[in-house]
Amino acid sequence: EAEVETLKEYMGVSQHHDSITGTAKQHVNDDYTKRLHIGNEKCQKLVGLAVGQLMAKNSSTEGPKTQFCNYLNISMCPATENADSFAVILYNPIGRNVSTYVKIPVNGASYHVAGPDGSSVTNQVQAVSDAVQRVRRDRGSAKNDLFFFAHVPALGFATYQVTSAKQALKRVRPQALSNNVKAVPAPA
Amino acid sequence: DSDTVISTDVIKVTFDSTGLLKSMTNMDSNVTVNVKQSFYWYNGSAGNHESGQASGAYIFRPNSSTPMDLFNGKSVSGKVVKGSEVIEFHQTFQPWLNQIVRLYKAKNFVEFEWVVGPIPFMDGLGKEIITKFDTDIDSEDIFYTDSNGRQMMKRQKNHREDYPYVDLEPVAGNYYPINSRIFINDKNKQFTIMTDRSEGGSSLKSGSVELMVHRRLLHDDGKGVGEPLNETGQFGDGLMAIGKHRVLINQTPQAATIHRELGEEIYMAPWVFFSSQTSGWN
Repeated sequence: EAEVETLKEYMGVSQHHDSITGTAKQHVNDDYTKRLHIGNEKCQKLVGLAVGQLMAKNSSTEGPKTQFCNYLNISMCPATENADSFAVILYNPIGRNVSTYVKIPVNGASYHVAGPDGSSVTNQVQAVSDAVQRVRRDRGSAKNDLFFFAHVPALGFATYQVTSAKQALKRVRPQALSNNVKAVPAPA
Repeated sequence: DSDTVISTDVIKVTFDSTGLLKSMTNMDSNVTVNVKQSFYWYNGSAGNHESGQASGAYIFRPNSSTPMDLFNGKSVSGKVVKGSEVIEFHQTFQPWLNQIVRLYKAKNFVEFEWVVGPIPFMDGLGKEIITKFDTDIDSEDIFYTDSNGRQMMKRQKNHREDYPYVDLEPVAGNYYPINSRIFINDKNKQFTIMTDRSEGGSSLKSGSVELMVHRRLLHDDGKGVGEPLNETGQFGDGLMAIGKHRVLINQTPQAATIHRELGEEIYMAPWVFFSSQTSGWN
């Protein structure tokens, strides 16, 4: 309750038209933004815990530790930029199935994406655009964006496992390699 | 010296030899709209002989009704980036103004992702940046803007339903708040722009739609703030704005269903979480 209270209070303060439109003095606007960010951060942590609990397979196991990335629109996300494998969990707040494209900042050149049923999902990796690099300046380290198409059930979750191709290759059984069997790279 | 075409199974977009948008075709609904899109700027008024009112945080008052084009007249250095899921056309209008026109393989809209700023002001002029689409749709002086993403309000240039319109500000007097979408149509085809935030916009001539995406002004508007809307941003050289417009072209009778569904998906897009744990759970 305390976590949510902060955002509730700051949302109340921000009902003022200046906060909605940013038409107060600069330092006042910055203060509105700062308070909303503090409230937002607290709620994100709480929602992340809730999502983890909702996804635990049963009461004995613990759900995944999840995190948000607030700068996906400018290709910044520490959780994916430096990871060879990670899970992308989508929650759909609409009461009908939704299909959407996901764009994630990465550093690898090729990835294997597995859908909720384990099947391979076609994906595309391309360089972060000059335009986004211009906004990002010296923040973030992702060189590429990974795109894939995700289907999320009504008011439900979908989990996609992303593994960098080089990581996926490592998973080939060692003896297979010793028999000079050519490692088949993960499907693009 | 020739057109550039990017397309999926559903949508085809053509750019002319300078790299500016030339036409869009929805193969599903068999609709083609000839459309030119560019960015422009209104010079924010500093007050003049008619009125000392300057353009500022509370006031939009361009000092002329004709916006200046930000296209350099030669090329936007267009570049195609093509893949299995997404096809993009990258445009550079100014060193501080880029746009990516994006098609998704399985989607029926065209995404315009723009990056505007830092807006230069060393010429001493405040600038109010708009994106403008000029189409061949015969919409006359009628256009529609939403009210908080729900009801679509019919708008008519130089006219108000609720009070006698006095044409003091030919541009600003026709600007309306847009929370999620603006569209124009004729009896055959509809051109809808879905925004990702509230913006000001209008249709100042038949077939044309404009939306204001960023502003940088040098005079206080005398409404109490006591400083100009001149945001220096985190890096001190001026605020940058990044955003998206999704454009739909449809036959008019089907357009409402399509923009209603897309509007919901934009407004309540899936939340995206990440986890480093990849133990055997899905």
